[in-house]
Amino acid sequence: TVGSVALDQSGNLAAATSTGGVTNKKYGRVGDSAVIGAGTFAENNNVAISTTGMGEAFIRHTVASDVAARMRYLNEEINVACDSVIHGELKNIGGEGGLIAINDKGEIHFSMNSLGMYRASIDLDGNVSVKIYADE
Amino acid sequence: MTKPFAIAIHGGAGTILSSQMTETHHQQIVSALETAVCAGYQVLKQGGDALEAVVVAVTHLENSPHFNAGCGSVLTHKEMVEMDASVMFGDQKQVGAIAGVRHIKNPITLARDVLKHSQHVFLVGDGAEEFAFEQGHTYTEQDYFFTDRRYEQLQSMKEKGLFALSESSYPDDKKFG
Repeated sequence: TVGSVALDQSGNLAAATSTGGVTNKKYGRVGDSAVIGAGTFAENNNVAISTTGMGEAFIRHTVASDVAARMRYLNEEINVACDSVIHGELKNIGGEGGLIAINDKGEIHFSMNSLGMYRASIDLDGNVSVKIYADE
Repeated sequence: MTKPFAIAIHGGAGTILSSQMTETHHQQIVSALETAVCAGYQVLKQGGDALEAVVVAVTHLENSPHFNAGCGSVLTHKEMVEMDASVMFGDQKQVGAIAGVRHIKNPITLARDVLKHSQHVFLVGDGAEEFAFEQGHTYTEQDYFFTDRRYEQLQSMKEKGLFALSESSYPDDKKFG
């Protein structure tokens, strides 16, 4: 799966996710990538999110919208909301994977409970960051 | 005065082992990620909207064989690719999503077209492709998506009756999505 989140100069947030699914899949299985609120979510004045991982778990936990709801209703910071979901309920049911998120201030956060996640960002100051492993 | 803008991308998460990744493979991955994030950033820098920026970034990732999307997609049990994608624009919460498409080179642009040019938000399978062709997307043969790496991966899964989450013959084959 691949994905992207962005904040533009007008203050709008957007998220995108695309995937080839899982190898050897049958029955027209669809994972979380195409499901708004599970794999993709963007809400102005709040946060944009794209996820990657075991799609069934991400759908069951409506991961992307759960992060957004924590920020909207609990006023959690972006890192707290993301990590609460990825390292909390999701991990507890064996839901392995991660997400990328950006809030309306342009703060970027990567969260994963797996050994790695291919990821990159360019922040508000134009700094480019490319990472692969979880401990980087 | 320029208002703040920023972008982030991912190319999948999972069991990615440094001990099994060659330096060449590592460099190819890093290069592909950097190219994609810079492409999206340029859209923002030139005043483009966040929707176009994320679509441009993901399109670059779909065009790389290193990630499980677009031309790097894994194979189904029937040795086909079957791709899903979605986009959401925070302004007015606009949404576009597609699933189970087999002949669209860049599924993310189709999802964007659903958002922009359809009264609906989620199209699947043959219907999604019918809409795609109405929107000017070209028919892409399955050959475009086929790689030896994904074929070998599929055969390995079939032999053991497993799905993608439980086998590894490449450094990142346990990587999800």
